Amino acid sequence: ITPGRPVWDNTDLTYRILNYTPDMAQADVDRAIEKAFKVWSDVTPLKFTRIYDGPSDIEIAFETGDHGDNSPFDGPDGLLAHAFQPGKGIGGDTHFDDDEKWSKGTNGYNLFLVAAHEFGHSLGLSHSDDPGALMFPNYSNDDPNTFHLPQDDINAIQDLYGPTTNAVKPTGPTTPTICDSKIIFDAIITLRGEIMFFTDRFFWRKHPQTPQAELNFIKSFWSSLPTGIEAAYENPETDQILFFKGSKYWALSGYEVLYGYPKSIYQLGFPKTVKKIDAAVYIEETQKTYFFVGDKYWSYDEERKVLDKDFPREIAEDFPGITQKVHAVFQKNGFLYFFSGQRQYEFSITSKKVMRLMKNNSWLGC
Amino acid sequence: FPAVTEANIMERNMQLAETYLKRYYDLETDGKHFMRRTSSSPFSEKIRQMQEFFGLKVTGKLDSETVRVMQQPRCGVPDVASYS
Repeated sequence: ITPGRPVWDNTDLTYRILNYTPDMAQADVDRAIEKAFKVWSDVTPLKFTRIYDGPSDIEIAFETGDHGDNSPFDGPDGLLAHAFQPGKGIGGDTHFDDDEKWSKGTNGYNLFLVAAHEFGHSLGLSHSDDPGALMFPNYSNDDPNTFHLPQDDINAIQDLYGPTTNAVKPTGPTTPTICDSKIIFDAIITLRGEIMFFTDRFFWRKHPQTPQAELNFIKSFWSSLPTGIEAAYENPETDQILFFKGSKYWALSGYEVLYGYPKSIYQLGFPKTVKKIDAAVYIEETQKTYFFVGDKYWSYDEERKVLDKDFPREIAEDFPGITQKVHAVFQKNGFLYFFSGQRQYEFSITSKKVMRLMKNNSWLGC
Repeated sequence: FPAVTEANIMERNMQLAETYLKRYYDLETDGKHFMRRTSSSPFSEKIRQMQEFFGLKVTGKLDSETVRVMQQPRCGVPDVASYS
């Protein structure tokens, strides 16, 4: 909430688009702005009406450099936009830096995402320190097509204007906290010496030399990957990482998705009864990849590019002690780390037994 | 090309940090640079505030992680007071 709690006296607000950016078709700008206002009207009694003449509550303009409001823009990147808190005159107005490349997609700064953030300021919100919140100050490469207003932002705007009068009370995604002992990871991979823990739209990146893991949006590294990854593994021989969701999988080298992906998991040889992969891990010693599905697992020969015969086998038979569904798994220093529910099992590949039981977030410095 | 020395990088990061802290954390400088060096200087105090907000290790020092966050594109904070 902006200090002093500035709010609009009424909930029927008007907005006017004063000019356009050359980066986008005007209709796309109109749509992005309208969609950005809807983010807030969906969760409050607020209504936004566009007007074309005369002063409106929220005036929207594309400006560059010093544009006369004592808050000059700074050229490409850096400062993207700003908005004034509710009030008369310039209050509520929103300015976008037209030295940026604006886009309706992700090839440039997505106008919808930035506008939704700025209108939060126009309504009286300040910045949030929740890295998953819309009102977090730094630009996030969230997916504009699957955007849902996070719960942190819903709580804040409803604190100012109350909940929507609609029957359905929308809720939003929350940001995982690093030492939440109940966290269940969707997938975990090693990557060139780092370890990455995936959950929902995010992943924690743990570098061996840094004490603290760093939270990132999946989209900020791999914009074409879906969120909600279900399994993933690194093949160090090919320097590739493979991500699985449903019956599709993506192969990436570094940040780039390789040509021709996503592919179907049935091209790897899985039967149609397999609807999704729970977890996967590459075993360097044998150059095999294990795929875990339910209470069974398959072995895939990365050399011959085929599933091995005599599979699937029971997980509990070959990995004694791993009796529940495997959510994620990775290999390090001759051990397999199985993540099953809220438990992590350190399994020795050589002695074929569980050596330690740990908390899921033990690698994150908790 | 002339090698970009460590000192150049440090100076460049200091410039970046000073611009960032002035713009988003109301850092006031009277143009002197020596004030940045002491750990209790306004500069270090503002660095701490920024590190706290972004969940970074709070050191008051301009480390690489802090510089990385400062380099990320972000929303501005318009100067309402002086405008009005």
